[in-house]
This record gives sequence, C-alpha cells and structure tokens, in this order.
Amino acid sequence: SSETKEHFACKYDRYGDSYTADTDMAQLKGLFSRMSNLR
Amino acid sequence: MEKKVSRICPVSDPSTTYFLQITWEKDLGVGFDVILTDGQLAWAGRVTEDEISKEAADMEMEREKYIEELQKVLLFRGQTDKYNFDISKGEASGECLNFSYEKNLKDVSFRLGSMDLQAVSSPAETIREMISYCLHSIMGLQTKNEDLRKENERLLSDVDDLQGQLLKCVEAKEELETELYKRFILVLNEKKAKIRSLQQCLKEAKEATEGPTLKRD
Amino acid sequence: MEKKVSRICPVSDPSTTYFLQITWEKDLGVGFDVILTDGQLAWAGRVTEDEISKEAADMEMEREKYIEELQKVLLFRGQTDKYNFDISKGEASGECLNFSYEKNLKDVSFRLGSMDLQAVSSPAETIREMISYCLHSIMGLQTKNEDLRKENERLLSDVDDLQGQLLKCVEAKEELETELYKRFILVLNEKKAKIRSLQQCLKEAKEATEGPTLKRD
Repeated sequence: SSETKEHFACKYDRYGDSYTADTDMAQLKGLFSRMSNLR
Repeated sequence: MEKKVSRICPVSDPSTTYFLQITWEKDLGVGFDVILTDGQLAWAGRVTEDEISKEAADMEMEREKYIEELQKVLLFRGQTDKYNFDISKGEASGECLNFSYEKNLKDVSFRLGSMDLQAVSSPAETIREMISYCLHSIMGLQTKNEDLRKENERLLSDVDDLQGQLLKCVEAKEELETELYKRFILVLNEKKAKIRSLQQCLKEAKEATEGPTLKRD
Repeated sequence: MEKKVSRICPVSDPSTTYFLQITWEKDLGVGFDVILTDGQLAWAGRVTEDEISKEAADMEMEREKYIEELQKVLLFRGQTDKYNFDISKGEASGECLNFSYEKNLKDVSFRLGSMDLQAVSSPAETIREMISYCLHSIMGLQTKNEDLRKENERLLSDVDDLQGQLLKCVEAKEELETELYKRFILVLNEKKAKIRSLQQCLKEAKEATEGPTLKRD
C-alpha cells in the first residue's frame, strides 16, 4: 500500500539500504549483489 | 642430402642381418642410392627417376602413391610388418646381389621394386661411413634432446611463475574486495550516524515547535 | 649394461678412422670391455678392476680421480681435444693390436692407459652388433625426442592457458573495483541526499521555532 511504501521510503534508500541502521560486510555484499549490473 | 640407415632381415634368410642405407635428395621420387651391407661386404646401386616412373606405370599405380609406398618401405615410415625385403646373391663371388622389397596385404604380397646391386670395392670404407653417419645422427639427436630438455625446463619454470602470479592475482583480488568493503562500511556507517543524529535533532526541533502550540491548544 | 660407441683417429695416423666401443656395468671402475674396429677387422679386450687400481697406483693418482679421467677419455665426457688415442698393430697379421689413450696437458701428455687387443674371429658379427646398437640408440633418442617435443607442446599450451587466465584475472580485478565503486557511490549519494534533506527540514523546523519567538521578541 502507499502507506507501506511511504513507511519504507522513510527508512530505506532506493537500493534497499537502511538510512540509519549500521551495515556490515555481509549486508553490504548482499546489497551490492542485488544492484543489477550497473554497466 | 637425406640418409636413412635401417636394419633388415631378408624373408628368405631371417637369421641374417643386413643394414640398408638409402640416400636421396629432397624428394625420393627423383631417385635414390641404395647401399646394403652385412657388416663385412657391401653392395651399392641407384634407382633413377625414370625407373621409379616405369615401376609405378608397370604396377598401374599413380606415381605419387608409389613414391609414398617407397617412403614407407625404404624409409620405414610405415608399419614395418606390412613390408618385406629379400636378398638373393647372384654368382657365388657375391659380386652382384639382387635386393627386392614388397608389400604384404592380407594373404598376398606384391613386389614394390627390385634392383641389382654391385659389390663395392672397399666395403670397409662404406661401413665406416655408415657407422660415422649413425654416430653423427646420435650426436645430433642428443643435442636436440638437450635443447628440448632445456626448453622443457624453461617452460616448466614459466608455468610455475605464471601459476604463482595467478595465485597472487586471485589473492590480490580477494584482498581488494575485502579492503574496499571495509572502507565502504566505515564511510557509510558515518553517514548513517549523521542521519540518525539529524533525525534526533529534527524530532526534538519538532517537539520544541509543537510543544508550546500543544500547550496553547 | 652401458655402452658407448665413438669415432677415433689415432695420433700416429690421423687419416684413418676407427670406432671404439666401451661396454661396462654401472660403474666403469669395476672394469670394462673394449672393442675397436676399422670397418673391416675388429679387436677386443678387457680392463679389469685390478688393472684399473694398479694403473691408478702406478700414476700415483687417487682411484676415483683416475676413473673420472677414464670416463672423460673413453666415454667422451671431457673436452675431446684434451685426449689422444693411439693404435699400433703388433705383428703384420693384425692378430694383436695395442690401444693406448693419453691426456694432453699444455706441452706434455701423459698416458692414461694402454692395452693389447686380440683380433675377433668374426669381425662382421662384431660390426653388425655395433651398427645395430647405434640404430637402437637412434630409435631411443628419436622416441625420447618425440616425447620431449609433445611435453613441450603441452607445456606451451599450459603457458598459453595460464597467461589467458592471468589476463582474465587482472581484468576481473579491475572490473570488480570499478563495479564496487559504482555501487558504493550510488548508495553513498543516497545517504548524502538524505542528509541534505534532513538538514533542510531541520533548518525549516528551526526557523519555524525561532520565527514566532523572534516576532514575540
């Protein structure tokens, strides 16, 4: 729903990385691997 | 000039050993010299280009095909069990000797060629030349062997070096990835901390604004 | 059993060619057989272990050192110009022949050994065996050559493969770095945008708070 979208948009950037929660190696690797090949 | 020395046992007397030496210019088809020796006496002869053509024609074999057969039987480039040699001495004196060579098919063999060889005047000289040629071939092959062995060693060390470099490159790639992630995480978490503190400030600012309003309300 | 066939020219008659065949078990020092042939006749003899010890003692040379010298002169493992051979025929019959070998130093040469050889009864057989041995050596060397050549080809293709893999690895490492930076920049800029927007909000919130207070002031 738009509320949910709104909610997540506040907490996560468009790539799914949290604005506030610290990241670690595994999370960042997962994030990067989900970002499609940027070429 | 090319030369080939081989050991042959005539079918008519398999217990005796002869040595066959073929000498030719680049192409066997332009003719070749034959020397045969039993270690004591020696006989020599030549097959000319025309005789090769005539022989091929008599057998109704294409000339090229015939020369191929000659290479297989006389230069031992074919399967040795498919070819036979035979030697028959002319007069008792051993002055003249007939040398023939044939190809075995399943149950029949056909003659590829035959020739009369004349006894050489100084067999010792011929035999010395043959042994010298063999020793010269051995030296050449030993040198070639040594070169190939050294080349082998060089290539082996190249393979070792490259495997080492490849390993280093793979490790460097993994290290690079780890290092970059570590740095990325530090910088990113700095920004996230900043965002958290800004959000906290904003929250307090909003409370401060809404606070008095709330009271007034 | 080891064998070595070499071509020698006696110092007393350099224009003639002889072939020297040395046969020995693993260690030359336990004795060796000598055959000499001029392509027609052949002579044979043996040097026993005791004779080797006696020869070394006569020359007051350490036995090991003496055997090393024998290997250099008889098996051609040294510089050929440092060694001489000589042959002298006993009686006219050629039944017996003396074979000697010496080492040249600067201006003097000293005899390393000499021996009487007896004519063999069937030189043809001896010569046939010598030529057969040479041909056998040639075949062995050709086979070894072929094996080395194939090994070389295999190693060359390994080197090619590894160079290809190394190139790919270097490219992959560069690509990895580029790709990671691209992703990191995108994610980082998201945070920066967020920070900018929060700062903007905070600024507005502060103005909103300070605004009425300012007015009241």
